[in-house]
Amino acid sequence: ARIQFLEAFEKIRDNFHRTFSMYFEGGEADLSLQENEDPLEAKIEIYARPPGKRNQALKQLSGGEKALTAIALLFAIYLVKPSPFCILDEVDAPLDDANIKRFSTVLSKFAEDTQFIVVTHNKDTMKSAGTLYGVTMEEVGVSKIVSVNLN
Amino acid sequence: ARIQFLEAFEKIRDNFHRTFSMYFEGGEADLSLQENEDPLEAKIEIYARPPGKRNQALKQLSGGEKALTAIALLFAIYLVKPSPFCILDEVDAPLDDANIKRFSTVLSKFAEDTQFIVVTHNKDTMKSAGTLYGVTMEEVGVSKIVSVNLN
Amino acid sequence: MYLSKLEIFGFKSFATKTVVPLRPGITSIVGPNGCGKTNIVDAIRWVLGEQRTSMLRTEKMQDIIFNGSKNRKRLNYAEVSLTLHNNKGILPVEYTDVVITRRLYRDGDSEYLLNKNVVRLKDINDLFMDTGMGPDAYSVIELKMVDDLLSEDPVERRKLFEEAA
Amino acid sequence: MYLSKLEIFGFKSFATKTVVPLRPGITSIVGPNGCGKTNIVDAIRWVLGEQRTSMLRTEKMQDIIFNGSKNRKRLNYAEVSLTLHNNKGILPVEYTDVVITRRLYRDGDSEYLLNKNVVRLKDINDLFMDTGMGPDAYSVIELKMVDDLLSEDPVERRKLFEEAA
Ligand SMILES: Nc1ncnc2c1ncn2[C@@H]1O[C@H](COP(=O)(O)OP(=O)(O)OP(=O)(O)O)[C@@H](O)[C@H]1O
Ligand SMILES: Nc1ncnc2c1ncn2[C@@H]1O[C@H](COP(=O)(O)OP(=O)(O)OP(=O)(O)O)[C@@H](O)[C@H]1O
Ligand SMILES: [Mg+2]
Ligand SMILES: [Mg+2]
Repeated sequence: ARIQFLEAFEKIRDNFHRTFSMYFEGGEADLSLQENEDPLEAKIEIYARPPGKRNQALKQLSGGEKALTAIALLFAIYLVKPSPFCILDEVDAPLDDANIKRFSTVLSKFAEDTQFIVVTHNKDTMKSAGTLYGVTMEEVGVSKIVSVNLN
Repeated sequence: ARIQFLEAFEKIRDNFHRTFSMYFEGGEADLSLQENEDPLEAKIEIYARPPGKRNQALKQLSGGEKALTAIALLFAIYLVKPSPFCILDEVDAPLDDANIKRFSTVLSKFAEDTQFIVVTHNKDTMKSAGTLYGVTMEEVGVSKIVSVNLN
Repeated sequence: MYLSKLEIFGFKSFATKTVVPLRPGITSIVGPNGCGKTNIVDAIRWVLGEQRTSMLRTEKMQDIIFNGSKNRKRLNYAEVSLTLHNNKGILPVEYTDVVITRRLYRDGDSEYLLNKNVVRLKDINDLFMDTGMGPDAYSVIELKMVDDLLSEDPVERRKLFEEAA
Repeated sequence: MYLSKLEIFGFKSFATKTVVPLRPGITSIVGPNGCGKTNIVDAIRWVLGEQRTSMLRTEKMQDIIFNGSKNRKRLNYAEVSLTLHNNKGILPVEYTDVVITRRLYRDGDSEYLLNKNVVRLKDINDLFMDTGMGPDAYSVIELKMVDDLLSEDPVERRKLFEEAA
């Protein structure tokens, strides 16, 4: 179990370097296990530095930087054992317009091998979807789904 | 201290009835103290029913309904001892377009007596502001503030 | 493999039978606050075997059954079916289309079906073993997880890493 | 009463002296992710006497001092001044304009000033007693509070109610 965990951890680390710079178009990120601890018990430390910024604690990242870092890490984990589908529920809410565009571009790259279901209020994120469904409550308290034409 | 708390609690409750239906344009909300407990120790229960929905636990509200309920409650508390200023940091992120409009309308009403500083990414919320400032990092890692013309 | 159809009846705010065809690539779900978008996400978690009421935002499991509205009485059961198109043979069955169904009655009775045959939850979990599916963490990502993942509390973080190992 | 001016120097990402004139009504602050919007909110909490590093997103208080960037060395102190226009006489002083200043040096030394006179933190807190200002909860509302307020944990909720009593 220990070897298996360490192997997966190293893969996630490699992926995180890559996904972080895909999302932030630069910068650097890393993962490390607490020193002198048994890998199966050790804390996992996250290090993230957006492009142009100095080294700083994770706490000092802004709301949007944290959301993008978490999405990059979740994708790094996902790439180790890719699931055939992935659901994202309003993860784009804290992002500004430029980061939404980056998020959509990276999503489209991953969408070649994975099916995504993305719940969003953001019009730019909707544009990157192949299929669009609207949920309404015409009858109070009862949900209905309608297919929406993207144009 | 007990009488003071109960008086404030009753005022907050009255306000909450009003602010909730201002934000949701209908529905009902209430606050109650746990039975048979000392008011200074009792839990505060929140009841919220958006317009057209049946009675339900707070847990079952959607992300946007929860955000709007919390904003209505915070305003109900605020009205008991109004502070001369109030800062809102991206509280409009989970709201859809219709709720953003309602949020801005109610905000403009309160702005007659209170100064608001609103951090947002949403273009409709920006429109309701009298003064608009943009924050940039032209020089990497260093923030500057510029005044933005609304038109 | 991809999800090709979702059918919901009586689950949370879906009082009428709702069929959602799904395709590979990106599908976006939009709509006003409180209209039922996250209920669709909950329906998918539930049919894949989710047992934790905290992940479904309810007190007890029966709360997922349609509870009535202004003009409709509450229903007695909820049923969700998910069709998986097994084109890459990822699931260890000989069918190309695998339909998973979960039902819950108000009296607490529950059933799982695989291509219309009654099975146990264990059979569904075995089916998904090592495919990355199943009700666990990283196939559903929501904003609240962002704080958990980056928070000081390493327990939540380890869970996600161990899931992938 | 309203805030009429905010001056920031050396606080978090504000390496150069920044002056923000403020007016009654609604002022909106916009900008890309990570540019420094919430740092402005932190500067206001800080100058009003905030002592909890958790509310300022730092490990220790010195972390609020500009820490350097690609082209600039770190600074040795941070200073924030807030001008309050006391037109309704809410603050128990005879001036119409009240300027509160807070300074922190890297060696940990800190100073509070009221209209350029050195005072203690206790004097600032006394000034705000019962005005609804001060570093406490309900004059700053952020999205994370939404979960705290509606969560099952009643302690957080009581705190807000007691603040208002
Ligand atoms: N068992 C149930 N019976 C009927 N309605 C229910 C049931 N459980 C939840 N609901 C309703 O579903 C609504 C919440 O839906 P949901 O969380 O999917 O909204 P959403 O579309 O995700 O909104 P948001 O954009 O705000 O996140 C609640 O208002 C609640 O009334
Ligand atoms: N002491 C410091 N010295 C220099 N820079 C700092 C310091 N503390 C924080 N920062 C910088 O401030 C940035 C965060 O700014 P802030 O949280 O205000 O962003 P924001 O505009 O609110 O963004 P968002 O829209 O994502 O919420 C961090 O990226 C960090 O680099
Ligand atoms: Mg939702
Ligand atoms: Mg921010």
